[in-house]
Amino acid sequence: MNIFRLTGDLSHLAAIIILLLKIWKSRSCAGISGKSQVLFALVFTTRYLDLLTSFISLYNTTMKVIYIGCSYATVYLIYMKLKATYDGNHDTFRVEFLIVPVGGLAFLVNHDFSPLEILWTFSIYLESVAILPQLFMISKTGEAETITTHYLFFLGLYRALYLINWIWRFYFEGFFDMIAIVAGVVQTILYCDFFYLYVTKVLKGKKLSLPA
Amino acid sequence: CPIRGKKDEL
Repeated sequence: MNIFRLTGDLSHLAAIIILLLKIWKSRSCAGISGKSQVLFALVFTTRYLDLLTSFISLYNTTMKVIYIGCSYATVYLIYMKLKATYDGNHDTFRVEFLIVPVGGLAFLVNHDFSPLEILWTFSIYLESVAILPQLFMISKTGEAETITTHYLFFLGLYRALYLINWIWRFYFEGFFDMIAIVAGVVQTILYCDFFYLYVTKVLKGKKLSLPA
Repeated sequence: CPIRGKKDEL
């Protein structure tokens, strides 16, 4: 464990908690893409199946359980409890255009053709594009609540910190995982224009509205 | 190639 990975995990946890609290306290999921949240629940489900097969550390297990629990709770709030506040008309990204190519790629490019490894690879590839429905929804509505921008900031920051963690681990441990790194770079790049808007607008107290 | 099976990250 290194400071970049720990900070990255805490940033990820902060994002997940911020979103869940925002929806729970405001009793509304307006502006939130339910599709992205379903994709994230799928990412965690396919990645953390090793909860059933191997124990790495109390921290690892605890975080995985929290991530899975919060992501399913968020999906439950959006599609069941607070369904009336779900803005389906703006959450129209065709997720099948993500799942099918990612699923195919996971079969073609992986470290080991075993079920658990292919599911892990699918989860890594899917996570790198899972935020697209949310970013697409913001571009359609033309704005985002400030709390939603903080959620996106921490979510984007987590994988950017993981990139530094992978540089650190390569240098100090000789460890690297090309699949995770390439997907992580793609994932972070997708946040770049949001990061620009976040820094130039939200951090200056303005509302995030598009076109910039 | 990566150290196999070192899935210790979240």
